[in-house]
Amino acid sequence: VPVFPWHSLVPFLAPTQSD
Amino acid sequence: APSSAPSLPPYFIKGSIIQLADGELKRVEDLKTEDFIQSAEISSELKIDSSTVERIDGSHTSNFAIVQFSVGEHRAQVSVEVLLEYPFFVFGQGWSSCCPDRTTQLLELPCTKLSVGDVCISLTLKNLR
Repeated sequence: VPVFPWHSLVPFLAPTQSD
Repeated sequence: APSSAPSLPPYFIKGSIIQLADGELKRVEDLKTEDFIQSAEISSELKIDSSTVERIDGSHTSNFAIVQFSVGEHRAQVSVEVLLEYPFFVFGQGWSSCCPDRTTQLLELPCTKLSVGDVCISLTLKNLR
């Protein structure tokens, strides 16, 4: 049975660095 | 149907086994907001950000939706294109998608309707100093 890491379920939304 | 029809990753299917940062195993449909928060606290690289849904543009003819989020304390604007059935985890609520009927049908994952104003769990990198 495959086991998946928790963070694979969460979209990685990297805000653009504006400041 | 196009031969290159995209599909959802397997870990969203009901019953999938998910490992939290402390090693605990849970089924995807049993995950709670606290599981994500506590896992991120343990993580040395990732942190949880709040991403508020600002706009959803979708159509059943394309099977895709463009979801616009306001991310983090700086309210950075980020748009993602996802399948209508792609589930996001909403704080205090659980799995939600643009088309929960499709999510339930395809993945058997209990799901509510993603709406403008919902606050989703997302990840960013911790500041490395």
